[in-house]
Amino acid sequence: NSSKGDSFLVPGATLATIVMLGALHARRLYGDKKLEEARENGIEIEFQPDVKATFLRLLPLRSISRFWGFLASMELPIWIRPYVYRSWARAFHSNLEEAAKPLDKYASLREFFVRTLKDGSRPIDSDPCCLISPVDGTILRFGELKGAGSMIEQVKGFSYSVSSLLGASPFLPVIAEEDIQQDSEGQEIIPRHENKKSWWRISLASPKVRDPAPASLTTGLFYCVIYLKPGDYHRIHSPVDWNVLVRRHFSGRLFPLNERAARTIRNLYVENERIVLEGRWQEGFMAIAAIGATTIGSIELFIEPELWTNQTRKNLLHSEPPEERVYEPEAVGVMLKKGDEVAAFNMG
Amino acid sequence: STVILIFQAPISKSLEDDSASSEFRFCIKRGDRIHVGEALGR
Repeated sequence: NSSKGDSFLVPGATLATIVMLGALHARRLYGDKKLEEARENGIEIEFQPDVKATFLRLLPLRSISRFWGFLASMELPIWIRPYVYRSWARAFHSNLEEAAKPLDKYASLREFFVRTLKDGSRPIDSDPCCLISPVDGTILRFGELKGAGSMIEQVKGFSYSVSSLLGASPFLPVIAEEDIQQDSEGQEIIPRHENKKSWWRISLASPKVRDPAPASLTTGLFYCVIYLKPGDYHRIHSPVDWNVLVRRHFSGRLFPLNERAARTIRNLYVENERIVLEGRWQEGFMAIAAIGATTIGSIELFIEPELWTNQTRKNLLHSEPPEERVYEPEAVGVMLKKGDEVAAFNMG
Repeated sequence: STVILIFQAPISKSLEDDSASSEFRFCIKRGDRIHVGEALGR
């Protein structure tokens, strides 16, 4: 505050920090634009591990995540809430028109982040033959899984197996090489074998689960990877009518999940903390893996509200097998209808 | 955050029947923005 008047001066260090942050943000925007242009031109992003990714492994990401969650859950004064949430929406392209409540009713950024939407904001495709998107987001990858390994490509040049993502699943169809046959056009197809042991890994936990579909049908195993940006609606809905039989919780790391991370961190989706729900729908196997990140580290499961994720005590236990729960009644589990809310991603 | 969906579905051709009426097809493209409730495939 100068003695001559009431003009305010920004201290040099603050100014330097603002300029630095601005430059970093501009660089990031430039990088994102370049990636988008490359994608539009059909250029595949390739896996390129770098020093920054290695450095990330040394950071206490869980502590950072939990501290961010603590900050985000602080109650804001009512008058400031609309300004904060509008700024968030402007920065991350959220549609505030869809929020179920007036902005000043959300006590904290955490509460605002996991907001519900007005009725009718997300009409559910009623076609009984369709499988709907469980989340708002961007389609990163999708396709059919083929071959014994059943690998999902993270980016060009690096893949991970379905079994490492889901864990030791009793229901996952095991596609053995000898099961794959070719049709008249040379396309690989997988016939059903009701009595073939290689088709199901029989579980002691759920020995009654069997494939009820007619033996004449031929099925494939498909996947779809959807990335949720910070401004997206962060609740997960049921993609079809199905029975959830098992829940698995992997307490892994909490790397960021953005495009850069996918390009530079090996096994990103397999190493991060995640919840896997497995079960059956009318066509067979169904699984949803909800994967947490640094800022959005915890996953709330509405069918099991007592489940806690992103816990400090699990910081060092990411190499341990996942915690598993078989839903009762056995072989029926929890029935979900298409469009039902299943889970939500929370800040921190 | 990321969600990965893995599911079994009929594929275009069976060994016994040439009919493609029950095949599953995605109706999305990579990079598409999608909302809850919109079809991923049929």
